[in-house]
Amino acid sequence: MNLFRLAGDMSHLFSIVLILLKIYTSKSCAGLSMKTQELYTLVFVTRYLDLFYSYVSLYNTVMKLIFLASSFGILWYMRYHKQVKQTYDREQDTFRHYILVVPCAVLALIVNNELSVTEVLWTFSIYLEAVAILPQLVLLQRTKNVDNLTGQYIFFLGAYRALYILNWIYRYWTEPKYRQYLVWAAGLVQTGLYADFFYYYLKSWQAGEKLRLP
Amino acid sequence: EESRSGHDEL
Repeated sequence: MNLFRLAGDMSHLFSIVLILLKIYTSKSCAGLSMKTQELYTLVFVTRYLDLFYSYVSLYNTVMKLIFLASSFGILWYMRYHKQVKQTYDREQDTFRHYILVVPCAVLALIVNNELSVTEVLWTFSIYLEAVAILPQLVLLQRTKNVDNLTGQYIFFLGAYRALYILNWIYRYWTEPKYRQYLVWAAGLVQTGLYADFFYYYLKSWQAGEKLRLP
Repeated sequence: EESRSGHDEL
């Protein structure tokens, strides 16, 4: 475990804490895409099936359980909490899951390291994670009103990916056997999706204003 | 086993 990886994981964790904090304190999920949250939950469920058959470290196990529990927690709030569910932008959050899920599933069946159920599901989760933010970005563009916490949530989610890239570069040089072309490609795509958002986020931040998208 | 080395990430 290197510092980039740890910082990346913490950034990921922090983004989830932010979103829970936003929902819990404001009793509102306005501006949040339930589609994206559902996709992330699917990502965690398909990737962390390995909790049942492989053990890496206590750190990994605990983090996986936190990610699983928190993503189901967010979904529960958005769907069932009496006040929170009324603030959900149902009409604006229209992105269809299958537009992302089906191509990712097909790609995982074709491009993978091993044609086994668990490996294909794991690969599917890698591909899906890369694009799962899209419904959220579309919702942002549409509603244009981005509150601070939602902006920070996406910022830290993007930072997590950028830090993971540094982690991969570090591991590439320090671990000769560590070669994860498929994960790297997906990670680059994922980070690229945030580029536009980062640009506007930093611009608004520099100007000392609230984030505004064009 | 090497192909699974990425599985130690989250």
